[in-house]
Amino acid sequence: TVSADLMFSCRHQVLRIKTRNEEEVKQLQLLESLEHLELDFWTSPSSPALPVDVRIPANNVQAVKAILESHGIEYSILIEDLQVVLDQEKRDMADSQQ
Amino acid sequence: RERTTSTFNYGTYHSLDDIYAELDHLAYEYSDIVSKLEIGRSYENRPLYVLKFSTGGRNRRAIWIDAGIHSREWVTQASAVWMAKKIASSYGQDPSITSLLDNMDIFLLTVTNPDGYVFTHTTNRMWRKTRSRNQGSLCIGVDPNRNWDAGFGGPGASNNPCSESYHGPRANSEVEVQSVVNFIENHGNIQAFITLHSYSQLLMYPYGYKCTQPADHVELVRPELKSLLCSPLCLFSLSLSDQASGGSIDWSYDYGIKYSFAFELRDTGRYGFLLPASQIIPTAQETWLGLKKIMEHVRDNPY
Repeated sequence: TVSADLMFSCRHQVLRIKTRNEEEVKQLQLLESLEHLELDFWTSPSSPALPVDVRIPANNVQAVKAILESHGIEYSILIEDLQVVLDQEKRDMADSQQ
Repeated sequence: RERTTSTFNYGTYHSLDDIYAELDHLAYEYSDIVSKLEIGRSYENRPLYVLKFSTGGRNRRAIWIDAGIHSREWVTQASAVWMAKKIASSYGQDPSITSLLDNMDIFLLTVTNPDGYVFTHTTNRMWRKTRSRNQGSLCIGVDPNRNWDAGFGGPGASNNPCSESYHGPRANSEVEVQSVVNFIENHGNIQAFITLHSYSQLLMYPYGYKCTQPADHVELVRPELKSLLCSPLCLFSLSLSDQASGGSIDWSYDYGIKYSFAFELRDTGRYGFLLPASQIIPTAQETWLGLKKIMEHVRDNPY
């Protein structure tokens, strides 16, 4: 569990970003350097051919989406609410322990 | 009742203790070819257990496989335990694995970063690094796949201890990395180095720390190997690793281990590191296809 109390106060989301060119990759690399956004890049911006997945604390989700949209960078939601998936994983493990 | 490996549920995620108990069961049940070695201790003093698959001989040519260097990539440790059972149970049954083990040894480290793995179970599921203390910083841990002596401290790694990709104060500063380096250098006859990561459904080959092709590029990515590696199931694509210095396969290749590959396991485009347990066995099965092809190529091409 990702520090459960923090999780309840904010819904982490994971976005899948599809870059179309090197310029957009560079913009994501810049985003990666903005430490105050507390972004956790699950797959790093490296080439337009590979999707970029990033975990975002909910208090920054809107800001990050606004940045992506203002640059016309395409994204989709890989995980709508990380806590829900974490809870399911824990239930699965508890069930299999039984 | 003595548990056997047939009661171990390979299709679910397990705690470190359960995995370590299963390694003991495999060594017990297949004692003619499987033994368990301790190659070192982690920062928090947990054992680093390697399974050795061997039919005898002395210092034979060998294949190194490790998993879970990034602790949150749970499907890799789970796949490695499934593969341990697969290798042990295939000897004497599968002609290819039988001929491989009649000529070579396999060393399998199922949990390369045990401190991080325990932390993902107890505190933060998203933890990726080791749990070592960084002098002068409140932030914990080093990215163990930026800590190898290959372009150390170069592009694609951070010098900030609070970063997920912090390379550490010096190459091999992490005892987990140093223990693997020591083992491989002491063995002296490792001919393939294969590391399991997740996720992006790629098979990576050197280099990540410099933008040049490895000397053996033609062999490593030749169409026959690529087509052999990839059945429709696995859909791997060979690609240059994205810029990341201090990676393990760059170190192993520079050390002279020609067959150095990093698997980035299954990407469903939906779960990332949180791949549901129901996908462990399909992931392990498709990865096995690629791993087996590489091991057969290594067996048939001594150097």
